[in-house]
Amino acid sequence: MRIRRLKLTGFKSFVDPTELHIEPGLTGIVGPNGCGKSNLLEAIRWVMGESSARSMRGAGMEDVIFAGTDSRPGRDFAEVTLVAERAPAEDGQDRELEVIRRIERGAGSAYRMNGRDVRAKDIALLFADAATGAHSPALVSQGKIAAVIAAKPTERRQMLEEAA
Amino acid sequence: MRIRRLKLTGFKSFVDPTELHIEPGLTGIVGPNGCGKSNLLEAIRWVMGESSARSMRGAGMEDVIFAGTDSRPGRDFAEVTLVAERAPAEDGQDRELEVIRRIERGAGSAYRMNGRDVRAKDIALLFADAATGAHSPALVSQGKIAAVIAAKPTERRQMLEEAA
Amino acid sequence: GRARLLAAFEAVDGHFRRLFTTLFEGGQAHLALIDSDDPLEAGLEIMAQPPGKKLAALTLLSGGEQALTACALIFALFLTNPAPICVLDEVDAPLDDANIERFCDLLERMTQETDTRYLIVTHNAVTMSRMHRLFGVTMIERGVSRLVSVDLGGAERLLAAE
Amino acid sequence: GRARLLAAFEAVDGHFRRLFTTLFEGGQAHLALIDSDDPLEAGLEIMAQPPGKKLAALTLLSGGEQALTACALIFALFLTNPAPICVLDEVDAPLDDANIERFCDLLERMTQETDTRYLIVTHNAVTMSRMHRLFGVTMIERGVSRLVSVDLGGAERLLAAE
Ligand SMILES: Nc1ncnc2c1ncn2[C@@H]1O[C@H](COP(=O)(O)OP(=O)(O)OP(=O)(O)O)[C@@H](O)[C@H]1O
Ligand SMILES: Nc1ncnc2c1ncn2[C@@H]1O[C@H](COP(=O)(O)OP(=O)(O)OP(=O)(O)O)[C@@H](O)[C@H]1O
Ligand SMILES: [Mg+2]
Ligand SMILES: [Mg+2]
Repeated sequence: MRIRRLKLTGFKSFVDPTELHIEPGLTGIVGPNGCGKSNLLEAIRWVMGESSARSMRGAGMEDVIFAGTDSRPGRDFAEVTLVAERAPAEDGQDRELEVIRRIERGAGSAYRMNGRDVRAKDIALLFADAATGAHSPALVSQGKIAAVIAAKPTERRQMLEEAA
Repeated sequence: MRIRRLKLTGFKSFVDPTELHIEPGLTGIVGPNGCGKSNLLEAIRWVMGESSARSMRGAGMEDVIFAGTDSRPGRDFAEVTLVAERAPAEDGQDRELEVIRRIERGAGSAYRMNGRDVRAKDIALLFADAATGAHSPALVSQGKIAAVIAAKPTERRQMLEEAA
Repeated sequence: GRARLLAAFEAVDGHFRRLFTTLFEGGQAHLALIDSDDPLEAGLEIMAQPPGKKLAALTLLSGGEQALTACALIFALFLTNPAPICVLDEVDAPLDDANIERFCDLLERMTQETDTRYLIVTHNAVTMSRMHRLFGVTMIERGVSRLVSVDLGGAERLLAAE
Repeated sequence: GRARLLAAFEAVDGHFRRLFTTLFEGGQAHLALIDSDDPLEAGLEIMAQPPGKKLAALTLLSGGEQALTACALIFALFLTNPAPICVLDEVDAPLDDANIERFCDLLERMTQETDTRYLIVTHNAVTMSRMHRLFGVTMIERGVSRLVSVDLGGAERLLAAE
């Protein structure tokens, strides 16, 4: 799988539609404290099916919806799209892959894959087959690099299973 | 209370006798990764009566005793001395204060204050009266600055009690 | 007990508000006693709102914003009941360049307002340059720490020589 | 199940040993399956020994040493089963200047050995200068994040303008 683009609308501090092209190699993300760098990276884990609000640093999952500022009203929904390309598939599925997660206040999350409604489980399976996913050890949140060291040995074995 | 000097012997990576003069104002401590900066600061919390091995990053408290290197044998004991000056005391006690904590393999820790054997509780009380101590919010371990934010509200109230 | 705690609360809250707006150059923050009418049982809540942002849960603040807010609270506690020593082990690690300067400005002011002695571990060249004196820790003999006194030039050489 | 896990263990362990000695320029490290004869129930232990030091509990390693050891393990997992994307949010914060260079050298090599795409948040000027491209996140309108593409000079200006 090749991940090519990330699109956000109303997700945390990214209230206006934002698009990040993800190219091969090393892409640096810079900016002052509090400007939204970690929010941008969290959008990737979220669209891949993250189900814990705490790991999105919120009290409830609706905390990912733009809450408003002094000059802008809060929003009613947040939406993140991940555009990827699958390895040449045997089963004749589209190579182009577009996964969308959308959350509305009071209505919970919904996922779509290439235009069709799917369950969270389908999304988790899709990314697990591609050696990634919301809990991939390759997605290291801020301050969590040493978490691999602090984890219990059985939790670390699970990382190994993902690599098997 | 004014804290003036810290002396270490056999404490973690400070196998040879080491003395740090603590002057007023801002003293910076620099050096490469793994050279012993955090070990030096932990000696302060330890001599003030820290009883949790985990908070000294070890499995057991004996992990603070120099364990040896490729070219040096491990030691049997660790000792840290804190030299301070008390505010002019009403009760006629010495102004000069020397607190020593020593741990020996297999024999546990012992405290001395101005040459006399004292209990851990006496040491804790001494430093609590001076608005400091092993659990003072003013001793911020590496990676723990945000712990104040992540703490539960009742834990934070305890910080307030220390300041009362 | 109760009266002292309430008095301490008022004092710490007052300092915290002022220090927060100094560090963030705006915004507002305050402390609150919650969960019980008895201050000895209550919890201490922190309300922090960086400039221009909505008041949100503390956990939504960024890494750098949390570090600065925590510093404001710790220093507010000092100003209320000065501790003889303060140890800060790489608290500047999550801060960007502008906030490093503000943090150092605040440290400078704290040394003028209190007798607290500060030991500050840092890898940041700007923070190093703002210290009144520097000690280096080296491991020239592998696994054995030694303390040396350095001037600022020496510190740069020490780090470069790793 | 079991055979695959054991094969993965061997592969990850092999990469981990090599990456550790590259990052630490010496020393040695390895992985071990502990607590059970059945790999599907066992725990994964990490043994890490920086050059010249005794093998000790992982928790005694310093902040910088732990970050490097964790990177070696994460990259070893990639090399065994390449992930399409890797996100590192300020993992270089605890590193000193010399280790920043080694970390960046390793990243560079990883991009040559795998197809993984890397998104790296950093405040460190050296790390920034080693990136293949840079994006800046700004909050010109308070509380509203915007993404802009920057060149290296732009990044320095962006940070200075905070
Ligand atoms: N749902 C939301 N609506 C609006 N703003 C939000 C929302 N969730 C978080 N934020 C804001 O995002 C900001 C934090 O962003 P983020 O953690 O991405 O910063 P950062 O760029 O990673 O900073 P640092 O360099 O300090 O780590 C906070 O100030 C917070 O108020
Ligand atoms: N009892 C001990 N005997 C010998 N060495 C020890 C002992 N305890 C810890 N160490 C060593 O001390 C080193 C860590 O030191 P410390 O955590 O102080 O580093 P640091 O200077 O803070 O580094 P960083 O900048 O990465 O945070 C480890 O490499 C560890 O092996
Ligand atoms: Mg961040
Ligand atoms: Mg340290």
